[in-house]
Amino acid sequence: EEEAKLKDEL
Amino acid sequence: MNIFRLTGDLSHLAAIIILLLKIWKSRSCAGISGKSQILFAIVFTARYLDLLTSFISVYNTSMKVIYIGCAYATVYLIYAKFRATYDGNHDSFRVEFLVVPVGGLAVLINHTFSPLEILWTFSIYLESVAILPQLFMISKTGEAETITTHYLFCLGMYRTLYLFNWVWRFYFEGFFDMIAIVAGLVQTVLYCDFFYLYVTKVLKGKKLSLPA
Repeated sequence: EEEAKLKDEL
Repeated sequence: MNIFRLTGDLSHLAAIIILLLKIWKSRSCAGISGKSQILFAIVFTARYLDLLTSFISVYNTSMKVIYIGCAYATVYLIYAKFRATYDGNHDSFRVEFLVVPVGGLAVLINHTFSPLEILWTFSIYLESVAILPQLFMISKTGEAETITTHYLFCLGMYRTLYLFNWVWRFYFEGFFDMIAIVAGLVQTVLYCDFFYLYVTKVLKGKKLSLPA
């Protein structure tokens, strides 16, 4: 989940 | 989304568009490092492969597509359309000294040992140093056009604003990513010298030129 959260950044 | 991330993204977008317009309007890529632009195209390609695997938001997808599209358009303008104006002799930074260690580091230090995750990590590390050929070129020629300095300022501000975004996210969401933060710090530090020159010279109406 942490990963998915970061990938919303560009 | 917070104000730092949004302004960071917009600053990044402004940088990319300033550079494209500079080249297009002047019909010349003099003073621009093609090597840095190739590195940025690689950075976006490696990082945004998740366009094919996951959807986050319309904003996220459209920004990614615009970044990638503009990066390749810039490379095309430098190496094809306006190739005659490309100053290859001064663009002599050895990029293999960046790409190889950064690739090794991405394989060694990542969150998950999977192809997409390693490519993402590689792109984060590579982005932090991708501007070096451009800065090297400026130090070699000793000067930069004012429009080029605006480009560099926006590009440097983007990651600086992201640092504030990460502080924000840590306090309000308890979220942090050490890989992105450390690389972001390195990236920002590389611009410090340039920021100083930009504020003390360019903003006072002088051209950026370095002492011989």
